[in-house]
Amino acid sequence: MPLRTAIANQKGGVGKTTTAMNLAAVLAIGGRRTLLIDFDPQGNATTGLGLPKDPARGTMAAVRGVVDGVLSPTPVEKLQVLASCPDLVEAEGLLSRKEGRERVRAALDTIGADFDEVLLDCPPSMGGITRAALGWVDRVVVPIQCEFFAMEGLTQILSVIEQVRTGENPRLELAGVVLTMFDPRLPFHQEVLENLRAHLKEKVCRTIIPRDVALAEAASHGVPVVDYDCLSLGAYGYLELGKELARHGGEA
Amino acid sequence: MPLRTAIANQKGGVGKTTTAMNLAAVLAIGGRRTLLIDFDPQGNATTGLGLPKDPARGTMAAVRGVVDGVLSPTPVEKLQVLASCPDLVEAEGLLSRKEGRERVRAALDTIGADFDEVLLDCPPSMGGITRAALGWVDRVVVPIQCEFFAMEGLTQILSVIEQVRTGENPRLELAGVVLTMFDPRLPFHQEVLENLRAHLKEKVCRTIIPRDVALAEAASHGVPVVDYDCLSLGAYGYLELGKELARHGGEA
Ligand SMILES: Nc1ncnc2c1ncn2[C@@H]1O[C@H](COP(=O)(O)OP(=O)(O)OP(=O)(O)O)[C@@H](O)[C@H]1O
Ligand SMILES: Nc1ncnc2c1ncn2[C@@H]1O[C@H](COP(=O)(O)OP(=O)(O)OP(=O)(O)O)[C@@H](O)[C@H]1O
Ligand SMILES: [Mg+2]
Ligand SMILES: [Mg+2]
Repeated sequence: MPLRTAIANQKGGVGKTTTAMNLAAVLAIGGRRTLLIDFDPQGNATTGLGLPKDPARGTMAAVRGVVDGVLSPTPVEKLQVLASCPDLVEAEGLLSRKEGRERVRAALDTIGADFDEVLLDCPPSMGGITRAALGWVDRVVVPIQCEFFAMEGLTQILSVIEQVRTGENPRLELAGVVLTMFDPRLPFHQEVLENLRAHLKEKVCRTIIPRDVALAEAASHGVPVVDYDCLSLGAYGYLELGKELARHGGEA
Repeated sequence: MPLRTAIANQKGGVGKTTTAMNLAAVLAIGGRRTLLIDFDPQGNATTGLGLPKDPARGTMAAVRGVVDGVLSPTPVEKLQVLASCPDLVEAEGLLSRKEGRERVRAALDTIGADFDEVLLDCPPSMGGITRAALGWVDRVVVPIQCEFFAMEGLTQILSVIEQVRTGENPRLELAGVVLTMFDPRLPFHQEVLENLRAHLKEKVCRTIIPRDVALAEAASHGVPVVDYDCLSLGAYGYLELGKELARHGGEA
């Protein structure tokens, strides 16, 4: 049974995809057989790893219950991807209904069985797709920027996680809130960090991901940051986050 | 009849809310009676202007067809807001159906009648809410960051605009694509800008909004940037954008 982790936050542009892609790459390089599921109709994790979008394979096929021939290899040996495509926007409606959620979970159980880790990149909303993902995983990582609007949405995502935990998925836990695009020169970033640590205590990941243009550039080259510039601050950040989260989860 | 403008892009975190709030403030300060509609369940435009979220008034009331007592005043004299609340997430489903869209449009026709300008802040998705907004407005402004993932989504939003124009709303036009969080020190920001200008020509706004922490700080104080620090680059950027878009639109 793989360890399943959703990367979710309804606030847009907080670094969900960047975290999902680079964490998946770090886990795979560390020897874990890793599956990255791109559950976002935008498909940024798919193109961020240089893969094409194809409606016949990938996540939309799994939503329809298909389990064979759906995976795509990546430039990283132990990393495979369940790719997105624009049709995935139809999944919002399909997964709002119970039978839709049951079908995709059965498919993901089969597709994910041979992996050690499964990561799911979620869209910026709290609709059917994100809730279906939260209903299937063991834990959730919430990337967040040190900005007012992002902080505002935090209570919302934490309460949805609690709802899913007391409802459909009792084993769901918050693995941690990870600060992204952190700029230590900005006083209000420091203030927000202190504020967050005071409220959420050990639920705030010790690893902080700094703002580093190498992360954006790597994505435009279709490779994870550890392949693009392994000496960058961004690469170091995600290597550290991989180690920190490995201790959290059920290390096989 | 007011000039109606949607601020939309399904990519998250590109500056939709920051653009909607600050453009609305600039138009109001310039003498236009301005209504800002917060169509995003996250409600960042509502709190960004220091307003409370209230399920009994605001956009969710309009979605249910209510037109009286729904507006909130703001610190800016000629600016009023149709506030968001978390219940607005229910509107995604309601507005995917034709009768839901017709009801909210009739309500917005009445609510917006006494204004010169109406701006709509959209959520980061291409679902029912954004499509209903595009079906009602005269023009759309697409904020975009100079980043790979944001560029990728541009073709998607431009094709949805075209679909709505040839379908439900023949008068819909693209007022412009506006670059936000621009950092002239980053070579790939310059490259993306040149690339965008080559493809979209005059549809790329001449005004570019620079990365300026004053914009994020103003939001955390619940005021538009022109009130927070009128000498900031962010304030200057939105004043210029207001002028540029005024030339575009049907100046009363
Ligand atoms: N630490 C970082 N330093 C610099 N740029 C970053 C960093 N993390 C992410 N980015 C860039 O910021 C933008 C937003 O990040 P990303 O797309 O990963 O966020 P997201 O939460 O997945 O967005 P969405 O809500 O649209 O799914 C991207 O262009 C990405 O390349
Ligand atoms: N020009 C800018 N300079 C610096 N920070 C900015 C700028 N524009 C926006 N921001 C900040 O970046 C973050 C994202 O902007 P904003 O929330 O306006 O984007 P959005 O597209 O509305 O996001 P969502 O997709 O979640 O609705 C916010 O924290 C905001 O304060
Ligand atoms: Mg993403
Ligand atoms: Mg917004």
